[in-house]
Amino acid sequence: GSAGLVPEQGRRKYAAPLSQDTLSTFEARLLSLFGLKQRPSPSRSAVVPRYMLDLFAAYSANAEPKHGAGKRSLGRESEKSASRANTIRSFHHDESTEELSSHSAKTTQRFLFNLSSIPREEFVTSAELRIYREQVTTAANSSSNNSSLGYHRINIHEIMKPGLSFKEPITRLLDTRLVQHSLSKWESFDVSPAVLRWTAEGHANRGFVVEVVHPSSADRDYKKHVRVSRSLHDSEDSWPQMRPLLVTYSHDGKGHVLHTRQKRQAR
Amino acid sequence: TSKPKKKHKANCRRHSLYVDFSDVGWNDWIVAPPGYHAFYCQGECPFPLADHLNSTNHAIVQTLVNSVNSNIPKACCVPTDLSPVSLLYLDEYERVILKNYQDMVVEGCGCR
Repeated sequence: GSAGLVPEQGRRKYAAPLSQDTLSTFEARLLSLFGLKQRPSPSRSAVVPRYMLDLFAAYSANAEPKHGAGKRSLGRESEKSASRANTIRSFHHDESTEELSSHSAKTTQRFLFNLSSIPREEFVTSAELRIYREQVTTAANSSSNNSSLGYHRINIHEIMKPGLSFKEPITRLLDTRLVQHSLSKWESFDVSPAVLRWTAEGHANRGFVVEVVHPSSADRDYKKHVRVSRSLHDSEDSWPQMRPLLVTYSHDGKGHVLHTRQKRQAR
Repeated sequence: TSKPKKKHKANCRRHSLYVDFSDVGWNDWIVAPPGYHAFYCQGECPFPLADHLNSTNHAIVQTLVNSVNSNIPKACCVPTDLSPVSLLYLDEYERVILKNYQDMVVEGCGCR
């Protein structure tokens, strides 16, 4: 019934002459082909990140060329990652486990991404953590645009051991970047070493700590520049598309890797 | 009286087949594409097998034997070249996945 791959609507249209057994076998075979245990039935609120649509346009073997789609470069790192993978998965963090703390000089946020849906037979080749930063528009913005005050440092750490009794967790730095708050832009951080440790080596996934070190005299608005938490911003509507995104690139050992349209045509 | 004309059976070739995901109600979990051209192979593999029928040595021999012994079937018209299809879909946990599925589109047919 509802767990089947072909819903009632499709069954009525095509499957009338087939017996229930035949149809069940057919559905089981298709589910297995897609690597699914049951037919997905997403809710209306399910969010498809814009980045995944861009990746589809750029790397899919069959995407129709649209105006500009696929031509837009997603970056050399993305192309390199895709060239070793046949599967790209995206993950949003579990908001119930996040721990936001904001001091005068820095904002830190703990993220936990549940990666248990990655099948064991799939080898993760690389992973990126994408974080959106939004241009700060305040009266003081124009005066500080070109000064060193506009720079924030974003540090991405892997949590190696959780902090016990109010102590800081033991972490290791994975990636770092200095950004200026006069731009709205997605930043991609290489978190492959951590995700490989969790998936291939079986280490416990304790999540990431994203640390944003603000300019020394930053006021409250500037601390909102990097969108690491829903609570930092009033605009709830934009959060589903602006929230941090973990993207994993993997290969299940079956078939070809993803290529850009230009590379496919050349081949 | 004129003899009834023997109906000419088409030789093995690729035919159009578009799989539309909305027809089977899969468009709620497959985000893109809306469907894809899968194609299929159909047609005769007649004796003698012509070069354009993309046959193997074995298919030529099997067709030859069939011409003298009908108990042995003719060679089959099957896909000889397939290409992948990429699907962007939501899994059972509403996570978005882009995956390349191999051997989904028939690129060429032949007698095998």
